[in-house]
Amino acid sequence: LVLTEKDIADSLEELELILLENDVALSAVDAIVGTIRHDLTGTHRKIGSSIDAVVEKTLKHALRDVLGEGFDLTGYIDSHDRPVRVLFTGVNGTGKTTTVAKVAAYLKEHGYSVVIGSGDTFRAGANEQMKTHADRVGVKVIRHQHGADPSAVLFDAVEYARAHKIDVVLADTAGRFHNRANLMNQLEKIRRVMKPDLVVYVDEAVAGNDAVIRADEFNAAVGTDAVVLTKADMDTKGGAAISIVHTIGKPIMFLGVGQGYGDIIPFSPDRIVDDLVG
Amino acid sequence: RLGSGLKDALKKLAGKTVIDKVAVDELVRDLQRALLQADVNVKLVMALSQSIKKRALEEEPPKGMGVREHVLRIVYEELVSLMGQSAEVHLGPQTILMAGLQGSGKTTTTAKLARYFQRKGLRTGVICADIFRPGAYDQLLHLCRQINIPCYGEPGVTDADQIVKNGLAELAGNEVIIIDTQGRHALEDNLIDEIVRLNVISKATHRWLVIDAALGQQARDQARRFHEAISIDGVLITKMDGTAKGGGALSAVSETKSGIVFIGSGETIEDLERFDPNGFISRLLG
Ligand SMILES: Nc1nc2c(ncn2[C@@H]2O[C@H](COP(=O)(O)OP(=O)(O)OP(=O)(O)O)[C@@H](O)[C@H]2O)c(=O)[nH]1
Ligand SMILES: Nc1nc2c(ncn2[C@@H]2O[C@H](COP(=O)(O)OP(=O)(O)OP(=O)(O)O)[C@@H](O)[C@H]2O)c(=O)[nH]1
Ligand SMILES: [Mg+2]
Ligand SMILES: [Mg+2]
Repeated sequence: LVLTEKDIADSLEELELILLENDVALSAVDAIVGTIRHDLTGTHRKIGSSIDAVVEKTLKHALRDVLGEGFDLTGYIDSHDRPVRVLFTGVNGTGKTTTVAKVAAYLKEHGYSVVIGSGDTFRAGANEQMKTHADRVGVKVIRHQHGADPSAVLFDAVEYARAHKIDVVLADTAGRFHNRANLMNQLEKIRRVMKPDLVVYVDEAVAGNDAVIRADEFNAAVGTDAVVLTKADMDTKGGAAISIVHTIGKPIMFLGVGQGYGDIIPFSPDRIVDDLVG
Repeated sequence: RLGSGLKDALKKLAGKTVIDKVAVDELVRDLQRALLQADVNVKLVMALSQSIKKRALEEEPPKGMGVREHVLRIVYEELVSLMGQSAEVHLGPQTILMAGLQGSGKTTTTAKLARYFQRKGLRTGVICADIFRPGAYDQLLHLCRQINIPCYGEPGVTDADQIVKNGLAELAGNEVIIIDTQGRHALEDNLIDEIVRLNVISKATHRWLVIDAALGQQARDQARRFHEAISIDGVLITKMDGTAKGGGALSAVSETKSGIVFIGSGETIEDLERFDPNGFISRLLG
């Protein structure tokens, strides 16, 4: 039984809608469904297997391909010179500051020493927020006064880590939009000054199609090595994970699943793929 | 005013006086893609395209109007009908309860609103009822100090009900009171219970839902939960200075049977604009 494009059309259309309804961006859905249509057309279907089942199996495989296996942070730290410098980037309100605190707690739990750089010197209450988190997690935070140069703060954080033989520097930055050239230039300067080993881009699971645009822009402006997808506890199927990874081809390091320090899980593709297509 | 995809599709209808089914199909397909990319709810996009296609094929263009203009008018009318009424802003005594998802922009918008009412000559006070987020009171106080607006909060206290009661008493001399609350989402039952209580305690005259312009398909379900809990009567879209189109706001408006009150267009206190349906729709389609 050779599958024609017509045979799989209905099945594909149904899956297309499911992906769209679960926040997979249109451009990612187009590309993925297009690939599946191309791969399946002209292939042989085993007698007894339904077309729906074949298409579904192929989709799961394609999604797993896109998502990859995640990013092993502790593995990275173990194989690199200390201090390992990690810079967190992203647009406003996605959960960067909270993620820095969660990652600090996670690393501390795994036996690493951490210092936090309070790199948001712009937003009201940012220093206070980061300091409170750092105190609760029990790690040192380096901060300057409100309005200071963020590059200087993060440079100091790295120097502090060197002087005190700290394993990891986690650098927070102010939220900013990719269409603000001056702010993206500032971020590029921060990167040049602090020379991070890892640039971690943070976005939220409930973001729609804009997640594609901004992931692309941030990757183009300062580069991205790994992604943290926050707010995955918001009743969402995590389609944004597919959109982002499909767009920039970088792995997801953690999923944020709540507002507590323990609400962070190392990424594995199975949960998302089964939720989406299950 | 239209995105290139829609412009090309409309071109195919230009100069025609008779409805061309193929051209209409193509236009509707392009419209669907534009709306999906703008984060309009999938089911809503499907329903909209059905009604637009039906009207385009069944309704006669008015005398003297080309097919292209006629179809464009239908698309526009269908979208405008979704926007709901442009919500009125009352310029008198009122208590506004702010609600929304984590990180949507409530605290920043609370300060912007205080500035708006202040400029209209109304004595305004703000209550920080966010007892959870570290630095929440500092953040709101800092913003309010910039514009000389009284900001009531009780750092260290974890009872939001008490803060609202005390804040209302403390700020009794003000005409407008705005209450900032912590972020919460549909699955956090204890937090939904909290905002139900705060709504009762505050005797809020308005309950506004703050949503991020980039919110995707979750907009409908989240808006629905907030509406079930406290009867939302206004929607504010923040971060419209980014590149997101705000399609989720259409769902928020239809779920809450309310309208869009204000748009947040930047990080500073002055970055608040009244909602303009025409501008919103052309951005949605662009
Ligand atoms: N439900 C949920 N909320 C989260 C998660 N991560 C962060 N938040 C909440 O999202 C809100 C914003 O978090 P922040 O850490 O301040 O976000 P940010 O990116 O640093 O924000 P800016 O610095 O203003 O750009 C806070 O209320 C956090 O508690 C998550 O995984 N799940
Ligand atoms: N560019 C831009 N940034 C905004 C806008 N509104 C809010 N922000 C930013 O978005 C981030 C989150 O804003 P907050 O006011 O802290 O959001 P919130 O809803 O109070 O967050 P939680 O209390 O944690 O739920 C901050 O960095 C704000 O400066 C806007 O209209 N444009
Ligand atoms: Mg932050
Ligand atoms: Mg807030």
